[in-house]
Amino acid sequence: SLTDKLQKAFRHLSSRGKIGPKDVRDGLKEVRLALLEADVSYQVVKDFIREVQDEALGEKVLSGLNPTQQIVGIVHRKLVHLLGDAAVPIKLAAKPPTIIIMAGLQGSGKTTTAGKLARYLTRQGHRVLLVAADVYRPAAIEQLRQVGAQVEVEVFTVPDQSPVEIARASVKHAQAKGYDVVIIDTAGRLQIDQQMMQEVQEIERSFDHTETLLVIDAMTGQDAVNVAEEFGRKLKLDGLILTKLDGDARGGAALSARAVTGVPIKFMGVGEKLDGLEVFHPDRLAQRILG
Amino acid sequence: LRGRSIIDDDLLEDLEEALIQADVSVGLAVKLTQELAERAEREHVTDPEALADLLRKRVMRMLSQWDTTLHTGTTAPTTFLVLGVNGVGKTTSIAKIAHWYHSAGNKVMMVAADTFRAAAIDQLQVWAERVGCDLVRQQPNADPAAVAFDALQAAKTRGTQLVIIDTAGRLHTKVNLMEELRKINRVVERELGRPADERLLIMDATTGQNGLNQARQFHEAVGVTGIMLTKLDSTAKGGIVLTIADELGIPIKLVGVGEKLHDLQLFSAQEFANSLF
Ligand SMILES: Nc1nc2c(ncn2[C@@H]2O[C@H](COP(=O)(O)OP(=O)(O)OP(=O)(O)O)[C@@H](O)[C@H]2O)c(=O)[nH]1
Ligand SMILES: Nc1nc2c(ncn2[C@@H]2O[C@H](COP(=O)(O)OP(=O)(O)OP(=O)(O)O)[C@@H](O)[C@H]2O)c(=O)[nH]1
Ligand SMILES: [Mg+2]
Ligand SMILES: [Mg+2]
Repeated sequence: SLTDKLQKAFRHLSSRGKIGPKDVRDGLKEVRLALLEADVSYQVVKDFIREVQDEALGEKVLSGLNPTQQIVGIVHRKLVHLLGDAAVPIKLAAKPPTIIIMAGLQGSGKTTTAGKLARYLTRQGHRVLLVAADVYRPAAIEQLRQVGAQVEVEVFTVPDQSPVEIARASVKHAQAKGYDVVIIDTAGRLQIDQQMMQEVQEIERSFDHTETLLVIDAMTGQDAVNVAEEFGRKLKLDGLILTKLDGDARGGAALSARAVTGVPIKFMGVGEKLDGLEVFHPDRLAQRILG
Repeated sequence: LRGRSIIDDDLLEDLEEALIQADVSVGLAVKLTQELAERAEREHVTDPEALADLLRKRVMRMLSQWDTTLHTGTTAPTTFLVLGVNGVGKTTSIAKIAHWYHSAGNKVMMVAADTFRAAAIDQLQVWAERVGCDLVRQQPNADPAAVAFDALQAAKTRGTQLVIIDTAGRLHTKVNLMEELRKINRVVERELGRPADERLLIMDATTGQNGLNQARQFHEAVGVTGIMLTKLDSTAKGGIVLTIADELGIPIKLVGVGEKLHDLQLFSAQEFANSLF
């Protein structure tokens, strides 16, 4: 663990008892290594370490009794703060329906998470409509249909229409039938695919208010910063969802995405089944990232 | 260790940073740049471009040490077992590989042994129709090993030359799912009279350090014969495969560069090294 590594780094100090600025800087090298190994983006790590260093070099640590604990404490606290101290919920629209858009790279878990979210919001008393707006992937519509059936939520589909048309029609349908939440599942797309980014932009701009969620795979590496940045520029992101946290990926991509977009992490995907959704816990994610 | 007389420290740091940003593990990035610094010192190389080039050549050598051809079985059918974690591109990659062999005139069969995920069988069905090849499937929630078994029996009867088995995405940390994969592998081996000709691990190029854990666990479970690195058409570099090469020696054989049937390439160490940084 990070604590073990820092203890080892500071072991030679036990004879002298007091630590100096150089020792703190050496200790932070261990923190930097831990964050990079956890897939936090290079630049985000650099900025983070500099912030921690400013505080760690302060009077309290240098004259403190247990430098390891103090530094780990500062790192943990700053990490929790950077991740977003507390959970932020889905922002419900003042005038229903709330329109949620699932966006992200191919295979990140959008369709499955759409189902999980539908189940979660249904249990909170909402009338949810799932919308199959991925017209590209083979059997994507069928996948969402089956997911919807599993969570007993209606799935809206229209044959032979563009994703933008499907999205617009779905909201009209929701308004007519009294659904107060619409969850639009979209196709996976690369942030560098101009046409596809334009498409999801157009879906978002079709409505006055949307809750746009970027779905990110917890095993994403350094590229998280590129993906989050571009999705954040092209869309009005309202939240991030980190999926596949039931594995052993450290999840540093969450820190990168959060740092670069300033958008709150709202949920964590923790399983393949549709009950595998948890509200974001900054403390648990911070511990995991630090290993 | 830094403060070299003729090599610019900043330059070395930039190269190390470039490797890390490409998802090469920190330990390996440090090792490669230190090695580079020593070599540059010995050979009096100071030009930044020349240094970068030396590093690329080093990367290329690390990835050229193995045979990247896909194995053919001694008797028909040649059988590929496809595995990997969730969402990396297994099903799509199988379609691409099937298309490649089918276009070359081979009798190909896809096997829908992902009997768990919603519409997984439907997805492979669509691909089989597009490729124009055979598909063996059973009902959802059937035992995947049983589907594989039936498929191999059918393949022998039909004179199928290549069988490609799709399996459900599974996190390598899930003991029961890894045991299920081992069972599928054992059933295939028993039915073929030899291990599956390729146990192909599909990995997503956007994956970071977790990719090493994946490769290790899957390799331990079934003995991975090759890796296909997908989504290299993204901005991700897939540098984790360099660490995998260094630590596990598993060959990268194929690359996925898009969502269409023709978006399949043989792995090229040179091309990979040149796009890494
Ligand atoms: N273990 C685990 N698997 C997950 C989780 N979320 C999604 N998955 C799996 O990840 C794979 C991809 O999920 P999808 O929902 O199809 O992903 P997607 O983003 O809709 O994919 P595209 O539409 O192709 O872009 C599936 O096998 C899911 O079951 C999670 O939290 N944990
Ligand atoms: N851009 C790009 N997308 C890809 C590539 N390979 C696969 N995909 C996409 O990645 C997503 C997931 O592909 P699948 O083939 O369903 O992945 P899988 O591993 O079978 O997923 P599970 O069975 O759910 O574990 C789909 O949207 C594919 O179109 C690739 O090389 N490039
Ligand atoms: Mg989907
Ligand atoms: Mg699949």
